Amino acid sequence: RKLVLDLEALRAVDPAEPVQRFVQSIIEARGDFNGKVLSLRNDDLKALCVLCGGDIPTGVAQLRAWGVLVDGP
Amino acid sequence: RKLVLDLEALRAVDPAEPVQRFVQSIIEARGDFNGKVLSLRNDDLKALCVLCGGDIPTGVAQLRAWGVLVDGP
Ligand SMILES: Nc1nc2c(ncn2[C@@H]2O[C@@H]3COP(=O)(O)O[C@H]4[C@@H](O)[C@H](n5cnc6c(=O)[nH]c(N)nc65)O[C@@H]4COP(=O)(O)O[C@H]3[C@H]2O)c(=O)[nH]1
Ligand SMILES: Nc1nc2c(ncn2[C@@H]2O[C@@H]3COP(=O)(O)O[C@H]4[C@@H](O)[C@H](n5cnc6c(=O)[nH]c(N)nc65)O[C@@H]4COP(=O)(O)O[C@H]3[C@H]2O)c(=O)[nH]1
Ligand SMILES: Nc1nc2c(ncn2[C@@H]2O[C@@H]3COP(=O)(O)O[C@H]4[C@@H](O)[C@H](n5cnc6c(=O)[nH]c(N)nc65)O[C@@H]4COP(=O)(O)O[C@H]3[C@H]2O)c(=O)[nH]1
Ligand SMILES: Nc1nc2c(ncn2[C@@H]2O[C@@H]3COP(=O)(O)O[C@H]4[C@@H](O)[C@H](n5cnc6c(=O)[nH]c(N)nc65)O[C@@H]4COP(=O)(O)O[C@H]3[C@H]2O)c(=O)[nH]1
Repeated sequence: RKLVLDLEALRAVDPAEPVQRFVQSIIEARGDFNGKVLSLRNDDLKALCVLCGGDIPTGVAQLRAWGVLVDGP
Repeated sequence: RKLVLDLEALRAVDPAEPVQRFVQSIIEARGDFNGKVLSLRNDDLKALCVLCGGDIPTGVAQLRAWGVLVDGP
């Protein structure tokens, strides 16, 4: 299952600010300005979940609860 | 410098068949059917050069000589 974030939903979630910054750094590294979705590497899941305050199950649950996962594990 | 291959030029180079197969596997993993160029990860350079029969300088020189590098190290 690919890790795909809904960038518009993400922008609207204030507590997700650390995730927004991580995502922004990837957007800039790529020059990927579609602005709607961002697919991340499976390898990024761990880092992303740490930013959501926990291990992978906790982080994925948090992303889902925030409504920012288009698709994911 | 990004590693960008010219897929049309690559198709025309018979001795590049191992490289064509490596590239095809990535095209299929992505579902990336633009058919013109393929950017690869920096991490892939080593594997690609081994397929070209040598270390990185040799492999890069070979890709250049074949005219398949749009951009590269
Ligand atoms: N469709 C697709 N294309 C791929 C994939 N992996 C690499 N590429 C292509 O290969 C280029 C170079 O990748 P890199 O050397 O890993 O260099 C990358 C990498 O270091 C970093 N980066 C970009 N996206 C991500 C990401 O989602 N996660 C992480 N951890 N790093 C990323 O930014 C650099 C530049 O990224 P790009 O400008 O996008 O440029 C990328 C992209 O055109 C892939 O799994 N799928
Ligand atoms: N995961 C993912 N990332 C996407 C997608 N579309 C665009 N991007 C990201 O956004 C950057 C700019 O894309 P672009 O303006 O369409 O313009 C692109 C595209 O026109 C072309 N290009 C270069 N490499 C590739 C490749 O491997 N596949 C494709 N289809 N186009 C490529 O050159 C430009 C620069 O490409 P990149 O260096 O790869 O940098 C790309 C890539 O990092 C997508 O559907 N999925
Ligand atoms: N060695 C190598 N493997 C490749 C390359 N392109 C694709 N793959 C493999 O194929 C999987 C699916 O790629 P995708 O459909 O482009 O789906 C990718 C793509 O949408 C995005 N992505 C990852 N890295 C980059 C990147 O550097 N640049 C861009 N633009 N997108 C990326 O995240 C999705 C998931 O990435 P992964 O979990 O890593 O999963 C990737 C990776 O395991 C490549 O150039 N080199
Ligand atoms: N800009 C952007 N769009 C995204 C991203 N994740 C998903 N999408 C959208 O969802 C489709 C699948 O993206 P993908 O899994 O990255 O799978 C992509 C990707 O692996 C590759 N690709 C397309 N354009 C580029 C590009 O400019 N550069 C690179 N490196 N890969 C590309 O071809 C596959 C199919 O692309 P499409 O048919 O155009 O359709 C793409 C695109 O419309 C993202 O992180 N950034």
